[in-house]
Amino acid sequence: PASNLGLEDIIRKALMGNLEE
Amino acid sequence: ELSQEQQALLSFIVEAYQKHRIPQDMAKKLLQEQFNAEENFLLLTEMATSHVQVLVEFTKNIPGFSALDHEDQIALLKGSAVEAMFLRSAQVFTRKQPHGHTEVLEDRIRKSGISEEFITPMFTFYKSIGELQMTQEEHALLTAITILSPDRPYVKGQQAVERLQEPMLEVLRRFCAIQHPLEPQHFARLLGRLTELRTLNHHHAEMLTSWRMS
Repeated sequence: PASNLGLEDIIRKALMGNLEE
Repeated sequence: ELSQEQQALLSFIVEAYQKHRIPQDMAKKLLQEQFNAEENFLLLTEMATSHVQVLVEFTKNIPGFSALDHEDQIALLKGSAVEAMFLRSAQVFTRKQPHGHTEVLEDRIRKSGISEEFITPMFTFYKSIGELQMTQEEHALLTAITILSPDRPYVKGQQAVERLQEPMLEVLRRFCAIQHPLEPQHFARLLGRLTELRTLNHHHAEMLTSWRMS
């Protein structure tokens, strides 16, 4: 669902350690 | 009693849970009473993003999590983020706050444009968590257990996830028995809250849609 796209993005970034972005 | 290994696991999880929380300045913004609908929407969105980032940082500390398949890690986090968020928020509403803080927060949520049919179950959940008078240990373990749910959509290595979740469940079971010797049903009650969380999660997508339209 579209509502989850943002969520997955945030998770992927945070998992890679790019919290600052 | 907890074994030495279990005690170490518990301390580790609790420390990680306490360390990774929403930045205080953001939490403070929530308590400023001057806000219009648009600011409210932006702030709650910002808070939700921060919640997820903090959740990921906490999850990275769960022993064994980083060794899971990378896509499974994402599937677990994606499946549990909303539930972990509700659990963490419940703490805010059940902890004793300085006078008036809880009311300001509740007012902000009620004026966020989210329809009443979603707000009511949320506060019912907060109340049911409050009744359990959960300790920080129980909150940290329950959050870890929620994240490590093997039955989330798209998880391929369910057994690997189960192997991480089981020791957490056992630590929580023993911890409850130690802390609540006169309440043998306490552990079962905690697990029951996970079922409630699933329902909230299920309605969350609907809630977002209604909020956006509003």
